Amino acid sequence: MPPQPGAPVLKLPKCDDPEVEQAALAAVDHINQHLHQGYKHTLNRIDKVKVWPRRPFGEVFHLEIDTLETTCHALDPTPLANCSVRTQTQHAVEGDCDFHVLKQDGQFSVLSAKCESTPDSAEDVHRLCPDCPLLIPLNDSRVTHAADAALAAFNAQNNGAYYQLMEIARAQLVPLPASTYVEFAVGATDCVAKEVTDPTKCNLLAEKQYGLCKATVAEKLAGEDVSVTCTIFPTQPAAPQPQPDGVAAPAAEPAAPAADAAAPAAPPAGQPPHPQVL
Amino acid sequence: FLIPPPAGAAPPVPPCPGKIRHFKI
Repeated sequence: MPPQPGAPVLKLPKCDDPEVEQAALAAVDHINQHLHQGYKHTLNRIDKVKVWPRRPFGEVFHLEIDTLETTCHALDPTPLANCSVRTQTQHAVEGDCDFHVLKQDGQFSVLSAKCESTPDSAEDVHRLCPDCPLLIPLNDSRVTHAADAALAAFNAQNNGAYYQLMEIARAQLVPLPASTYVEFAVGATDCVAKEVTDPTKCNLLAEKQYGLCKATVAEKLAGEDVSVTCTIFPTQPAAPQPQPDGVAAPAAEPAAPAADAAAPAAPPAGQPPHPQVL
Repeated sequence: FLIPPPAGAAPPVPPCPGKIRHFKI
């Protein structure tokens, strides 16, 4: 039967149609722009798509997409294109998302979004890599202790600002040597690390400076062995500053490890800020 | 009559789901 005059007509384009991919990428951008914890996600597969006309103008894309966790934390300003996908041997995490994306005047905007994330199964991880550690709950006492011990060790060695814990982002129990691996986000405060007596009185800086720490804490007979490396991201101003005509704003750079940086130093004038590894 | 596809022709690509960009879990 031909459609009634004026009735909406459903389109079923191919999932890899370039216009559908554009809608899916707009959806993934939306996820990452509204993410305040955990890790950025990247598009893995477009599962289903339906396109409805929208009155009076435009089209609505109903998309079901699969995403994968990257190694870039939500607070990391590295562009998604420069973020690596978390490998299966690191215990990958998948996202299942349902989106409504409006296309109007050539622009895509997200109308609704619903996502759920799930880690890969233990069987799948161990099928690929029998000895690889699995993710464990972030509120496990061994994890919270490892994050606290690692942050204390980091602040004790740090000559600059006192960093406070923002979020424990992932954790694994490593069998040999028996240890806890933890990744956690930190934020710079208005206290000096060497002078802090009461951390509860420290406040996050107005010009936000975040970082991601990776630590391994191993229990030993004579105490514990703490190893921690923190990558401090470039500062993130609250509002973009106006730029003179013809001068581009500094672009964010990937958080590539520097060789050795004992203390944060301001980049030379005119150069974009780099992450610091401490 | 059924007309066989020409020899060497690529099989039709299903419209959905799309390609896997990294790996499937």
